[in-house]
Amino acid sequence: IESVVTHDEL
Amino acid sequence: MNIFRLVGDLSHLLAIIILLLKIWKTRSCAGISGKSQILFAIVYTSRYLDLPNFVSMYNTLMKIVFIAASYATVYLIYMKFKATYDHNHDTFRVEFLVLPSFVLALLINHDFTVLEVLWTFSIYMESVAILPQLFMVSKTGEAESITSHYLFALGSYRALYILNWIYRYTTEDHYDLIAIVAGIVQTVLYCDFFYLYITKVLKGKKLQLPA
Repeated sequence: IESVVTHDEL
Repeated sequence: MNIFRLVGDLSHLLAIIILLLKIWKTRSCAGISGKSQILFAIVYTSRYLDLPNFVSMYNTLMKIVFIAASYATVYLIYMKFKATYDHNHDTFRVEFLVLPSFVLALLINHDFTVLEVLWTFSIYMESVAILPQLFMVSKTGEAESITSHYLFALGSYRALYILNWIYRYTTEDHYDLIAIVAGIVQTVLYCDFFYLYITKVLKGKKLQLPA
């Protein structure tokens, strides 16, 4: 299972 | 995107522009810590390695601007206007910031992958990256008004992000504990400066520390 943490802030 | 984040980002952008313009117009980087600027270049480089993960046009554009501006600033300080760089007062030992930030990123992160650890490192690193600059101001006992405006804009940005995180937690149930704790630490480091800025600089006085 691929767990990718997304960071949508700068 | 909410108003707190947008104003925070604009404040961050303004800080970077103020600094670049100050150095360019005065042809001098006197009073500016080159070490803090190198740390910021490291921060943006390690954080924005995720540039290929497209979030939005706004996001991509801002990331590119922050990376480019940080390298341009380092170039102006260490190459173009090197003669004006006040290295005698820029003596903070940055290894005391870089190494602990990196070790902490290895220990406390969301995911033990290269990109994620580097992102986490950049968050920890950013929270303390201004210390060489604040150390320089305290060592010389003063700061030019323009440098104070730069520091105020830069400090306000993370404070506004804290409001953004509170807003996002209440409206989207979204929160990132690593960013929040580091952001609070970062903002607290500016408190002493904020106090001096409001009581002195805004009243037209120069930022001068008591002897």
